[in-house]
Amino acid sequence: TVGAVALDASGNLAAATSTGGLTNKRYGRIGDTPIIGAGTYARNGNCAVSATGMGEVLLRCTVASDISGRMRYGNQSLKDACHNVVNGEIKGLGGECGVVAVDAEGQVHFSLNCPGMYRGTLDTHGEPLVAIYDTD
Amino acid sequence: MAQFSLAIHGGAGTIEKHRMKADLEQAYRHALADALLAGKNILMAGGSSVDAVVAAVVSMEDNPLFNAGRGSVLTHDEMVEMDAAVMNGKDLNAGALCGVRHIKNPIVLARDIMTGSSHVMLSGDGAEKFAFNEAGHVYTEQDYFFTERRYDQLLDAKSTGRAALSESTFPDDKKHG
Repeated sequence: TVGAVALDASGNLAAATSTGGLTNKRYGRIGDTPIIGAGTYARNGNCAVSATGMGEVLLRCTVASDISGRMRYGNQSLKDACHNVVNGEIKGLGGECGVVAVDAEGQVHFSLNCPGMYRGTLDTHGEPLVAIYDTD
Repeated sequence: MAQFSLAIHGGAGTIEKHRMKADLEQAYRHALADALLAGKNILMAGGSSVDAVVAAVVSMEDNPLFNAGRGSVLTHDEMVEMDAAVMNGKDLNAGALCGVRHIKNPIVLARDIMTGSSHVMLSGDGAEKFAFNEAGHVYTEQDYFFTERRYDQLLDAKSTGRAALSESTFPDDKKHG
């Protein structure tokens, strides 16, 4: 799965996610990626989220909208909302996952509960900053 | 407020440093940087966040390293079946698709569904009909998506009856979705 989130100069947020699914999948199985509010979500003034991981668990936990809701109704920061979701119910259900997110102020946050996630953002000079492992 | 911001991911899971070959790790790092630059160039030129996230995702869909687009994993029937979604925070418009097999860049089709239809999500054959008949997409043969690496992964998964990458013997691909 791949994904991206962005805030543009006009203050508009967007999220995109794309996937090939699971190796050896059958029966037209679909995960969280194309489900708005599960693997992908964006709302101006709030946040944009793209998720990756065990799709069935991410679907049941409606990950992206949960992060959004915690910020909208619980006044949590982007960092706290992402951390609490990724390391909360999902982990309890055995779901390995990661999210990339950006808030209305342009703050970027990555959360993962597994050993690695291919990820990247731009540093303060606009240069690519990439990471793979949870220890990066 | 920052002028603009961008973040990407290329999948998560059990990616083990001690099993990752240096050249493969470098390839991933370069591919991630390329995707970031694709999105950054749009944002720097005053483009929209929607265009930026689509450009970043297209860059990764075109790279066989990632499980999306060209590098999609294979189903039990040795086909690719891809899903994608995009959402615009400005107006809460969204476009999504699932189970497409002949679309080179599913994220572009997701944007076309968002902007060129009155629907949010289209599936399988219907999504492809919309793509070819109304959105100008070109039919892409399954051969485009086939790589030896993904075929070997499928054989590995079939040998143990698995439908996920969690127990894969491939060091960079013990990840999910």
